[in-house]
Amino acid sequence: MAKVIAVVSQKGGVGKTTTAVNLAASIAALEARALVVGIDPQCGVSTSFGKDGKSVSYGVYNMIYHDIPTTEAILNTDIQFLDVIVNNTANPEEEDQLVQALRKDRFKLKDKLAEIDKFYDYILLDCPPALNSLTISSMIAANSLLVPVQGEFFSMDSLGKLLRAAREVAKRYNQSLFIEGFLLTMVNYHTNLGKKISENLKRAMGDKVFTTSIPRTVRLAEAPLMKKPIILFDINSSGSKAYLSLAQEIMTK
Amino acid sequence: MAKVIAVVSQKGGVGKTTTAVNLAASIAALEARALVVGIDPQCGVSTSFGKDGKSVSYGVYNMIYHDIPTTEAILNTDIQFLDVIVNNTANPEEEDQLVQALRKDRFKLKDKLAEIDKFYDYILLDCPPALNSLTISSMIAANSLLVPVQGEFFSMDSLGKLLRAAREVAKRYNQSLFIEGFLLTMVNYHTNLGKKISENLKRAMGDKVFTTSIPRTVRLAEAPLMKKPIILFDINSSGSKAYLSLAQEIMTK
Ligand SMILES: Nc1ncnc2c1ncn2[C@@H]1O[C@H](COP(=O)(O)OP(=O)(O)OP(=O)(O)O)[C@@H](O)[C@H]1O
Ligand SMILES: Nc1ncnc2c1ncn2[C@@H]1O[C@H](COP(=O)(O)OP(=O)(O)OP(=O)(O)O)[C@@H](O)[C@H]1O
Ligand SMILES: [Mg+2]
Ligand SMILES: [Mg+2]
Repeated sequence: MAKVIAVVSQKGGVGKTTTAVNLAASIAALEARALVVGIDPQCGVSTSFGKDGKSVSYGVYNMIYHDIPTTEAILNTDIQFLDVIVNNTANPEEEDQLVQALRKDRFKLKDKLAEIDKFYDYILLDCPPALNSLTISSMIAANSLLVPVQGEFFSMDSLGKLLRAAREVAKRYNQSLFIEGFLLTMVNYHTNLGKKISENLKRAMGDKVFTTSIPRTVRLAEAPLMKKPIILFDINSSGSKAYLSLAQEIMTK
Repeated sequence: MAKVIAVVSQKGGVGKTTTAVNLAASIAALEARALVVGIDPQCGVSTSFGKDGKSVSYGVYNMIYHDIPTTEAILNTDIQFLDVIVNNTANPEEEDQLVQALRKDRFKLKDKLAEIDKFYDYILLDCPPALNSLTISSMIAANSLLVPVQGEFFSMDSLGKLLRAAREVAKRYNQSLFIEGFLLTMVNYHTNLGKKISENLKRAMGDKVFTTSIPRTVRLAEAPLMKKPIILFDINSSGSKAYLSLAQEIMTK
């Protein structure tokens, strides 16, 4: 029985894709079986592994809209114990079809993941920057939510909107949904802003804030260009160490 | 007759809101009348001016969904010549209503802005990180598109998707739509990554890349916390100088 964690935030550019990909890679490095699924049509997950979303024969689009068996959408990666399903929607029309299909059947994604959950220990869902039906379906399919918070800007207003939407999903569709934790990303430990944001978040969310935080490091900004997770090209970097420590924190809970 | 510029990118966190707000403020500082409109339901524009999207009586939601006169949604700011219309959608249901209304009448936003375009020289539209009906309606209402490209990651794939969607809009709804330019944001001039991205973008897009680029500076990350555009709290910062130079570049074209 896999643990399904949805990485969510309606705020753009906070590190959702970077976290889903590098956390999954770190979990696999610690010898648990991990799958990362690109729910976001922007193809962040496929870029992170150097696969072109449009050239892949099967992916999230076919799994949901054409209902192909989920196993056919799974791709292996260069990391043992790590597989990936990319989002291969090719244009705005296909994206609309995907959104409509999930609006019609809210449990579609949950059912499709249930087909393969016995093969994995962890399944990570990389969500788009919106509280739309792609994100809501992911919240319905998930056991828990991991919420990245950028270490440079923190809006209680936007976290409030996210938590209200999560409570609504839990009430109507998924009683056991809980918050895995809030993850501070792109933290600059030397500025006052970094310290202030971290204090504000801890005051607001208490022990739901992960002990591990992710530093801002150009090595993580470069990772998509290297087309692989950071642990594959710079295991000694502060980014790799942070995501490995996050994986341990989650796996030993 | 105002010039309407839509600030678009389906990639999250590239500096759309920061650019719409600070470019509008810089245009106003150069004594032209500017209006910035928060098309993105995430309320980035309202946060940037310290207004709580939900507590404002009229905004984009009422303007589009209830068809109130556009003049009623306009708010003044602390900067002479700069006004704002915030996005006051309060929850996912209202967001769905806004999206459905724009899907039904693609020209709705264009028509609503035409009610007030004689009062402004420039109108800037802050778009959400998606190629959905909010962004498409903005492309239909706009004279031109300003595309921020983060100086740390550049995907020709995702720019390609954006340009294809813009060409589609121009063909079907708005023949005169053109690219105002590509703006490099959050540039770190000292790393190889910064130099490489800037070269890649200039090679791909030629003279459509603005001469001005925006440096990564913590003062711009702090601006939303200060609840005002950067020129109001730190006119000498590199962020202010960059956005003033961008305003000049656009106004003297
Ligand atoms: N810790 C970090 N240090 C430096 N750069 C980072 C870090 N984490 C992410 N980045 C960079 O910041 C940008 C945004 O990250 P990412 O794409 O993971 O965010 P996202 O939340 O998935 O964005 P979107 O909302 O578009 O889906 C990317 O260019 C990425 O490489
Ligand atoms: N030049 C800059 N230097 C440092 N930080 C910046 C810069 N520009 C923007 N930021 C910060 O980066 C984050 C993302 O910027 P912004 O919100 O403007 O992006 P966006 O594209 O509008 O995001 P979204 O996709 O969520 O709408 C914000 O925290 C902002 O304060
Ligand atoms: Mg992403
Ligand atoms: Mg924005």
